[in-house]
Amino acid sequence: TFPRNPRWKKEDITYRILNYTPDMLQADVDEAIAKAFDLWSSVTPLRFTRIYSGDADIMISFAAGFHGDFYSFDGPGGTLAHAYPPSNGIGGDAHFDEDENWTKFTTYNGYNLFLVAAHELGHSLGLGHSNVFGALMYPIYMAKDTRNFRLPQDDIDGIQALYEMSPREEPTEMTPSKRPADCDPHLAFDAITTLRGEILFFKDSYVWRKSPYFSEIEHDTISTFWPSLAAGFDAAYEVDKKDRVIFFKDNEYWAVSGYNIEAGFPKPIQNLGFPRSVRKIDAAVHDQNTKKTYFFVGNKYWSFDENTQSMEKGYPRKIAADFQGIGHTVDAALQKNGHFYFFHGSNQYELDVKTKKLVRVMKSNSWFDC
Amino acid sequence: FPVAPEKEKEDMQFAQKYLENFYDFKEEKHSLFKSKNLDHMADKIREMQSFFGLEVTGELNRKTMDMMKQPRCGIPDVHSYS
Repeated sequence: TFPRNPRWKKEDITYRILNYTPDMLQADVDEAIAKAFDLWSSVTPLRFTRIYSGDADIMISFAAGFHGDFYSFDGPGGTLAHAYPPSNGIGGDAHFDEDENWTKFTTYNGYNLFLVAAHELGHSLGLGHSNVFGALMYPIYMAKDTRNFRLPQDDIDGIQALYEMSPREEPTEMTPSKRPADCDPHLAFDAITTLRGEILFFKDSYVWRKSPYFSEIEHDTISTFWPSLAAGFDAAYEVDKKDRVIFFKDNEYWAVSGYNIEAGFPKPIQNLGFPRSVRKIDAAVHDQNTKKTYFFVGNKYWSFDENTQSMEKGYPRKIAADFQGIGHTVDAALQKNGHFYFFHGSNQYELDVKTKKLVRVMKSNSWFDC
Repeated sequence: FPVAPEKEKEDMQFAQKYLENFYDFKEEKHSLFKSKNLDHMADKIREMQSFFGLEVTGELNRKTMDMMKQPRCGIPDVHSYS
């Protein structure tokens, strides 16, 4: 928040769009602004009403260079927009630099108006900048997928510190369970995958990130990296040669490359060759040597050939028949350093990739130096 | 290779403007001691590096310059503005 925590002292707030950018259709500007307001109203008691004349609490305009305040714009790039914290007069107003190329698309040839407006309106409501990478209120523009965009937890925490929701108003999905401690002996994971040399451990909306580039375990939320993906993955795996990670939730899957969700997803898991009777995947792991991906469902597993993009014949097979010592379901799986790691509850089972024989049993959180 | 002197000067001016805009940096124009001003600027660079999770060196290195050149919101990252 800003110093002295300026905030609106009322719940009904008006806004007015004073002019339009020629870069976009007016209807698209209207929609981007309305969607940006919806983000904030969905997690606060605030209600936003558009007016078409007179003074609104939040006046929105596009302008280039000097535009009547003490913060002139600077041509293309650099500063994209700014907004003022809640107060009378210019307070709450949001200005967008007309020298930028505004767009409704997620592209590298322009700036997505919805993303920038959502950030600026955060200021209009009283939020300052966040130093949490991936938060909407992070000061740097990052192009990201805006379909089903969800407000990152850091922004929800920030705005709800200013505008409390009554328990009746609070959406249940906005009260996630608390992140378990790294060394909680009962810690169990929903899904685990490698990603560009790092390892990501998923539990509900939380991500533990183990990277060779920094010594500490980083704690994030799924929405930090992929705002449009719902929390609670069932399974995940990486095909490193394609720089692609696949996430499974219920009977759908998504492909991502870094922060980008590939177009055309989600797809039904039946596209991979599963029969309709399979409703969800428990775990998945890709063997980089054979280019096969193993999918675990109940006490059976399937083998998927990444080269032919088809399920191998002769499957499903019993997990216990091929993986020595694994007589139970698999919650999450990982391949690393020539071993498979199968997770079940708070335990993990290390197996040799080639022989598929059990090497040792460890606690699930052994990766966190507990 | 070392940075060309002219480029270094441009970077310094760019960084100074950036720190003025977003980190409340004020050049001490009447200071007799140039080193005092550079110390103050290094403090502001440290503050900026710390905010963005960069290695905190107080030096205008490549990563810091790259971060300063990213498109961004015009509101200062720290302190108030009026």
